[in-house]
Amino acid sequence: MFEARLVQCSMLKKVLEAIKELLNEATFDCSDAGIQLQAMDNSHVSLVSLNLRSDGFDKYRCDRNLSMGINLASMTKIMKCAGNDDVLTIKAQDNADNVMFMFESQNQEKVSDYDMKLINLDQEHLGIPETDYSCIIKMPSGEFARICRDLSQFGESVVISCTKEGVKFSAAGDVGAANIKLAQTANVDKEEEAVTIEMQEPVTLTFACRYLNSFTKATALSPQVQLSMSADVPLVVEYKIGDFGHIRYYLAPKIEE
Amino acid sequence: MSQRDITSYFSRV
Repeated sequence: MFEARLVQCSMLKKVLEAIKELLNEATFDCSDAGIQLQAMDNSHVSLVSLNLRSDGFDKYRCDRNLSMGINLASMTKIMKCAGNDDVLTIKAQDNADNVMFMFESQNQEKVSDYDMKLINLDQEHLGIPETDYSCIIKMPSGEFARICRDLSQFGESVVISCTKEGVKFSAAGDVGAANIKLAQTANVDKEEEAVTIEMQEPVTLTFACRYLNSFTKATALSPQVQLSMSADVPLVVEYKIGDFGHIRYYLAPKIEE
Repeated sequence: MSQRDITSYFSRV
């Protein structure tokens, strides 16, 4: 038996927004520890890794490990039926071929349930090694989304260059060239508005704009985003999810032919 | 520039 209750179902709506542009379907692995998801986009350029710890939920029970293969378009249809303030309960029997989503209004006067068929997915699982990154940049997530959106007008690729002075995002194409430099913030009233850089070695890497823009669909989950970079390894774009955990996107760099 | 595949960095488990 699996049962997870979430008083604010808006979190799950935001998670779904954050993954559905990259993934058509995904396996939600449920265990005593919580819910994990790992999946690559269709072209195997990026990888999404989601971790929602069981202690973040208002109620959580998972008697046996359960892998739920879910069509994300179907789940989106169901989650659209929920009000942002509804209380959500997800339920599945062991070895079930369906999962139930129940939405209760705050005053409990309206209760809806939606039963969704699960699908069998034969997904590859990748082992991600622990890495000491050369540069770790923390910045407001809205600022990162804005930069990705702005630069995608100029080219298909963004060059991210991090030094101890700051981080530079650049793009170039038919229109011309664009450079956006962010320095570390000296004093900020709010921690979430800060730009901070931890640098061991300077790094410059090139990434496809399209994927960075897809990652920014997670902006609503967290006021800050963390970019981790080292030479010749995938970029990690991480959004913390309140008391639950995080969503991380890994993106393979572009390299000289 | 050519786009690398993410599976070339991480091992299959």
